[in-house]
Formats: sequence, structure tokens, C-alpha cells
Amino acid sequence: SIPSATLSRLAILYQALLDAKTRDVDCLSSAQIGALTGIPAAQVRKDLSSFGEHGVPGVGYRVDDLLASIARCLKIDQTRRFALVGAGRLGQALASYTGLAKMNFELVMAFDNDPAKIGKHAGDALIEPVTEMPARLKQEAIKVIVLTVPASAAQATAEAAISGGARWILNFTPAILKVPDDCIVRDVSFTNEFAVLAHYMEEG
Amino acid sequence: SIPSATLSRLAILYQALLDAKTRDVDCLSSAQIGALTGIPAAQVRKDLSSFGEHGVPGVGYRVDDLLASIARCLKIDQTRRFALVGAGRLGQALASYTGLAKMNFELVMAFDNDPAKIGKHAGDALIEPVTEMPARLKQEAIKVIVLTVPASAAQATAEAAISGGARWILNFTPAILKVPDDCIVRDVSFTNEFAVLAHYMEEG
Ligand SMILES: NC(=O)c1ccc[n+]([C@@H]2O[C@H](COP(=O)([O-])OP(=O)(O)OC[C@H]3O[C@@H](n4cnc5c(N)ncnc54)[C@H](O)[C@@H]3O)[C@@H](O)[C@H]2O)c1
Ligand SMILES: NC(=O)c1ccc[n+]([C@@H]2O[C@H](COP(=O)([O-])OP(=O)(O)OC[C@H]3O[C@@H](n4cnc5c(N)ncnc54)[C@H](O)[C@@H]3O)[C@@H](O)[C@H]2O)c1
Repeated sequence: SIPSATLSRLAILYQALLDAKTRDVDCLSSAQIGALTGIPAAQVRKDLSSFGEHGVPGVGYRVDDLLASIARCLKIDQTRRFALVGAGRLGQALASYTGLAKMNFELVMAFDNDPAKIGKHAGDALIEPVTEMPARLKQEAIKVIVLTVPASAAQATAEAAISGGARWILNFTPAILKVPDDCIVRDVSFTNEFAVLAHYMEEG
Repeated sequence: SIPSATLSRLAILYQALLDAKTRDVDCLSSAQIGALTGIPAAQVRKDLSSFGEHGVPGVGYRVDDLLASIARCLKIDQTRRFALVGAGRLGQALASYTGLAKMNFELVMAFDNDPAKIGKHAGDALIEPVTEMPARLKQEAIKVIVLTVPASAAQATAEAAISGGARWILNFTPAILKVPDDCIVRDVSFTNEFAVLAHYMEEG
């Protein structure tokens, strides 16, 4: 399998290529892709060859071919329907983010326990009571949830979603979730970005 | 220098060790650290030895020692003061996130161009008019900004911040920023997390 650091770079490439396509660009060299993404050209060539894409000398890579093969590699060529659990500040920001649709992730439902939010919308999804979540996930066969509840509610909410059939959890909370072996949790933390940034700052 | 994937793992280790310290845990083995973070024990040992930390056989690693050396390595042993530019949904979620203070990032000021938000707060920071930003950044010698404005406003806002002395930009917008050579931009995209998640989902 491909290491997650490579996958993460491929996702960045994919967004830059989508951008280029909207500007009617047909071909790009690895140097041009590097300039668009901030990824060194040699790393671009290495990543693309890891799934069989080699540019043509003097011409570069065809944008359409790269988009199709990266989408297959990242498995974003099929729509992934997901539910948002916790429609607060972060949940709302994610629900309205245009980048998700580009990656073929489709927000189909949202849940919260705050009566003031239920019946409103997060992006295009209606916010439903979290008590309905297990039955609703089953009804729509949703396997992916994005967890943006407070840390104190994270474990119980994840368990409720798993009882409704969820198997993939993108966990934005700082809680470390304990889930059965057939579930996959991916923890997201922007604070890692801060830490990485801090490291590269020169002394003092 | 240490690759950013290793730094990112060290940041995850750091948060798990802080957690353990609040539970009065003195020592942890690489296997226990692995169970807490989801990082394989062998990778934990490799990462820690890359900056000279070796556990004691049968005892493991001392939590306090690891916290101090990871903080030095990540350069989070000194407080980094930053400004938030764009106090919308995402900006507010970041401003209120307790994880930032743990990484020694201190939000000191916030800016927006929406009159309804100016004078309110994002976390503990007062939201000020973005027109004041260059002068205010200079006055407080702020070098780090977190950019959470709409993509259409990103480039101009980044340039205004740079004119005020900002040199480090954590860019949450999908815009690709063009900045002078002495500035560092780190692009953050949760959509990469979705793409990595999609790749690991089994077929169909
Ligand atoms: N990963 C990171 O770096 C990062 C950054 C910012 C925020 N966060 C985390 O994301 C989460 C959300 O942050 P936020 O700023 O959006 O908080 P918020 O308080 O604005 O949103 C939380 C939402 O969850 C709802 N909720 C509470 N308990 C619930 C339950 N049992 N079931 C369903 N919904 C419930 C609340 O009504 C609210 O709408 C927090 O856990 C926070 O720590 C993480
Ligand atoms: N990286 C990701 O994966 C990801 C996820 C979600 C959102 N985003 C991005 O984060 C950004 C913010 O998203 P959001 O949901 O918080 O949007 P939002 O509309 O809620 O917030 C944007 C804020 O910026 C302010 N603003 C607009 N123009 C400004 C200017 N010129 N100067 C100062 N402030 C200005 C607005 O008044 C608003 O408060 C967007 O660019 C969005 O695409 C990225």
C-alpha cells in the first residue's frame, strides 16, 4: 500500500491539477507541478511513478490522464457519502468547504444535540437530532462519519455511530477513540501543523 | 533537518504524553506509547532515537524527559504568538481549540472585515478591523498568522500581513499564495485527510 505521506501529497497534486484544468491547461511538467504545489519536482516525479505515471520528455504529463489515475489511486473516483456529527463551528466550516466535493465526498446528513441547531442546515444537509443517528445511518447505509463534537462526547457518539453501521471515522476531536477492529479512525489535528511550522521557524 | 512526517508524529506523541502526565504516569514503554497514539511501537522508537532519546530496557521512557526533548525538537518550548486573520466559522473553531495552548501557540489578536464581528472576540482575542492589521502586527512584533479568510481574499490579506512583518503563514484557504522568499507558507487541508481515508477504504 502507499504510505499516507505520499497519499497526502497526491491529494495536493490532485487539487492543483483540478485548478489547472479549469484554466484549460492540457500538459504540465514536473517543475510546473512543483511550482503550483510547493512539492519539489523530483518528489513529484517519484510520487507519480509510484503508480505508473511517467511524463513524456519535453511535453510533461497530460493533466486529464493524471487526474484520472490519481483519482483511481486515492479511490476518489467514486462518491463517498458521509455524515457530520456535531454541527458547531468546525462542523459548519467543513460542511461549507468546497474542497470536499472536489474529492468526491458528499455530505448527506448532519447530527447535533442542540435543539437550537436541529432543523437548520450544515452545508446542504439538514441537522437532525443525534438520537436518530443510528437508525438514519442504517437507513441510508452511511459508513463514513466526520466527528466534530466536544471531546467529552466523542467516545459515546462514535459508539452510537458504529451501532448504526459507521466503519470509518474522521476524528477532529482530541479524544483518543477506542473502536472495534473492523473500524478505522483517522485523527486529524491542525495542531500538528502548528508544531511542524514551529520547528521550521528559525531560533528565537 | 527532520522530515515533516516525523515532526507530525512527534506532535501526536507530545499530546499523548501531556495526557499521560495529567494522569500522573511517570514512565511509558514504546508499546504503551504506540497504543495511546496509534503509531506502531517500532516507529515510536525510531522517531525518538532520531533526536537522541533511548528508553531504558524494562522501564521505558520517562514522560517528563520526553516532553522536554520533544518540545525542544519541535521548538514549542518557547511561546509563539500569532494572529488570526478571518474570524469566521473555521477561525472561531481554531481560536477556541484548547490544543493550541498545549503547543505553546498563543492567539494574541484577530482581524476581520465584517463590521458585525469587529469588537467581538475570537477565543480570548479581540476582533479588530483588518485595515489596522499591518500597523498592529508591527506594534506587537507578530510574525505568525493563521489565514482563514475566503480564498478570494487570501492573496491580498497575506500581502497586507507581510507588509506588517508577518513571515510565517498557516494557510487554511485553498488559494495558492505567492510570497517573497523570506516568508514560509504551510498549506493546511483537511481534504487530504479525506483523500487518505478514501484510499484505505476497501473497494466498493
Ligand atoms: N483537530 C484540531 O486541531 C481541532 C481544531 C479545532 C477544534 N477541534 C475540535 O473539534 C470539536 C468541535 O469544535 P468546535 O469549535 O466546532 O466546537 P463547538 O462547540 O462549536 O461545536 C460542537 C458541536 O457539537 C454539538 N454536540 C455536543 N455534544 C453532542 C452530542 N453528544 N451529540 C451530537 N452533537 C453534540 C454541540 O451542540 C455543537 O454544535 C472539538 O472537539 C474541538 O476540540 C479540533
Ligand atoms: N483547509 C481546509 O480543508 C478547509 C476546510 C474548511 C474551510 N476552509 C477554508 O477556510 C476559509 C474560511 O472558511 P469558513 O468556513 O470559516 O468561512 P467563513 O465565511 O465562515 O469565514 C471567513 C471570514 O473571513 C472574513 N473575511 C472575508 N474577507 C476578509 C478580508 N478581506 N479580510 C479579513 N477578513 C475577511 C469574513 O468576514 C468571515 O468572518 C475558507 O477559505 C475556506 O475555503 C478550508
